[in-house]
Order: sequence, then structure tokens, then C-alpha cells
Amino acid sequence: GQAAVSSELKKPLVPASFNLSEYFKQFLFPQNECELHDFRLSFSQLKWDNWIVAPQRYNPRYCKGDCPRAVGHRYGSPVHTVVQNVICEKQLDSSVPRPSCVPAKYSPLSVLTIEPDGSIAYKEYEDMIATKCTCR
Amino acid sequence: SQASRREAQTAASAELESEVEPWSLLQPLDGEDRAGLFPPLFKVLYDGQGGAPRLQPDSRDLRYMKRLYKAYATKEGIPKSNRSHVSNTIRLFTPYIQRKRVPADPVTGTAPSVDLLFNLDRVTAVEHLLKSVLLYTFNNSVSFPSAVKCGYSLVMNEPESSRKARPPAPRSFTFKPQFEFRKKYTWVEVDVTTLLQPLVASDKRSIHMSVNVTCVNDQLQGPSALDSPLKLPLLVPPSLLLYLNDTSAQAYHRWDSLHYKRRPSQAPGQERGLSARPMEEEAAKGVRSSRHRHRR
Repeated sequence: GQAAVSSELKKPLVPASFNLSEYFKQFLFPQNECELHDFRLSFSQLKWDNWIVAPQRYNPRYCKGDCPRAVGHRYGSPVHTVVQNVICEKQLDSSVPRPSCVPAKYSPLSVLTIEPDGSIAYKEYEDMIATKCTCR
Repeated sequence: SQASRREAQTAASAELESEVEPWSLLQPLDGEDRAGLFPPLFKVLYDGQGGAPRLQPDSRDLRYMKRLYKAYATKEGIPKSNRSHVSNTIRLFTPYIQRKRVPADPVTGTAPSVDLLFNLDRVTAVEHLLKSVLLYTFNNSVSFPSAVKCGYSLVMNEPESSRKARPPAPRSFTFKPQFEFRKKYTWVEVDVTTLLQPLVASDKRSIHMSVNVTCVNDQLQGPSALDSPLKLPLLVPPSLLLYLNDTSAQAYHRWDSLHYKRRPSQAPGQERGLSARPMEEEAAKGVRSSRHRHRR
């Protein structure tokens, strides 16, 4: 095997006409890939503070960004997402969109509200704050 | 063809929309969440107003609920995971009608008798009662000795109960106000779950009761205790606090996560927290655990 290895080493690693910076770019983290974004709002902005006493501020968060072509376990995407990607890229049906960047997990929110009859209610609501995004 | 089928569908839905209020189409189909966040949220989406005008709550009650909120939720509004009970809805009702039939009797230390009417319309069918408490509020101008023993009689003035004419069951409970003196208000919770459970469970929308309270100095023993009753002019009529479990899909169901964390030694009933601890203990426990963590 010595001869084979030495002949391999003699070949140039990068052809002279290849742009190195372009080559490395594909390894950079894509800029607008699907991820979670903060969105803080206060109920006084919505003029809801006359009936929502707490929390003062609410950060529901949202998901935005491109879904990579090869969606792997990083997004926890189901296999269906890959299938949808193939249908879209092979243009088997133009009405099938690419997978979307959507919330995958939520956390609950406690809300203190004044009811129309003047009583006060503390309630805990499910799925009010996005905590994780996925592509599907 | 596909196109004609789609046209037929849009025509049908357009016809349907013209008949009902558009925003009602967004309501949950089974109408479970009549008193939740959805109706006002949808209304804002539809007509942009901030909800219907509301009666202003009692400022003491609002102060109590704000304190409760801080004990049960983080600053971001996320329910704290270290709470012991599972009620995901707590409602505080201020009494409507207060008529004094029996004036206060300074000799026996009896506070003025009051008639209370609570309107429970906001409690929905999917909110099941776990615990009900009468909440007494004091301000620190009342000079209390370290412990006061109070007896009270609670009479339900519902037609059925009056027909049964059962004598009121005297109960006694002990105040511990000193741990609240630093704050402007002191609260005491009196558990009336067994009395109200059948009424709330039977969908009674209004509860009418009369309360007589007599307090004596707990530290004095024997007849001297009786002849030195306390003057309680500031005993304001109690509000009604209901710990409920909302079973609708929109409500947060904590017990799902509790199931995973259940310690084998605990009986299931126990963990449901039917005997919810007073709010102060919850908050203190939170402080204790963080201090412990800090020391380590």
C-alpha cells in the first residue's frame, strides 16, 4: 500500500482555480436558519392592562427562518419533513410548499385577570410561550 | 373537477359565514372556555377593543391575589414547578350583599353578624372545586395579642338548607397574625370546603350565608379568658377563595408532569394537594430551598 498512499499525497488538495472562501462558506452556520426569536409585549401596549393584572410583560416568542434541505435530528423533525422536501425539490407537485419553521414545544403561562363581575381569577394556560422550534 | 369542487366549497362557507357572527367561528367548537382567555382574545382580533368594561375589584382582594400570583408564578409568568397543589384556577369573590342582623356585642366579643351573597357565575362547568376558603383581611391597626381563638358559626341561607333547619355547626380556629405585622394587611384563610362542596358541585350560581364570629384571648385560661373578650370592630366580611381544577384543553394540567416525578412513598391522593398549604408556607419554602442551594 506504500506506493498507493504516496501517489495520493502527491495530488494537489485544492485545484488552483477553486475559491477557498466560497468553499469554507458552506461550513459556516447558515444566517437565517429556523430558530426561536424573542417578542416581548406588555399588556398596557394592547390596552389590556385594565383586565390583565399579571404578568406585566409577556414574551410569547416565535419561530422564523429557513428550513435546511437535509433536516436531521437537530430539529426533531419527523421523516415526513424529508419526504415533503423531496416532493418540493423534485417539483412533483408545485402546490406542495417547503417545510415551515414552526414552534415544537411550549410552556404554560399564569395569568391574573379581573373578571367582568369584579371577581379576580388566577389561571394557568397551556402552550402560551414557544420554547423550541422545528421544521415540518 | 378540482376547481369546481373548490368553488362550491368557498360558496358554501361564504354562505355559512354570512349567517353567524364571523368571530364566533373562531370559538372552540365545544364552547368549553367561556370564561378563559379565548373569548376576549377573539373579540380583540375581531373588533379591536380591549374587552368589555369591568367592575373594579376590592383593593384588598386584588392585593392578596397579586401576592398569590408572585408565590405561584415566576416574573416571566411561568407557573412555578415547586408548588404542592395542582389547582390551575384560583378565584376570589367579593361578597355582594351584607346585611347586619345582629350588631356587635363588645361584652361577649362577638363581631357584627353579616349576611354574605357570593355570585359564582364565573365558575364554569369544567372548573371542579378542590378547596374553598373564607378569606379574612385585617389591617395592622388592630392590636392583637400573640394568639387569638375565635369560634364562628356559618349558616347557609339556601332554601333547601333552611328547610332542613340544621343547627349551625360551631367551629373554632386560631389566628396567628404576628407573622404579618410588618405588612399593611394580614390575611387568615378559614377552610369551608366541606360546607360549600355540595353547593358548588351542584352548579349553584349564588351562595348566601351568614357568619357570626366570637374571639377570646387564647393565652388567658379559664373564666378570665371569657371575661376579657376582644373588640373586633375591624373584622371586614370575608371574601370567598375557590381553588379549582380546570379540565379544559386550554388549561395547564400540571399533574401530567407530576406523574413523572411522583415519589413512590406518596399516596396519589396526597399529592393532589387537597390540603393546600397556606400561601405563606409556599413562599417561605421557596425561599428556604434557594437559601439551601446558595449555601452549597
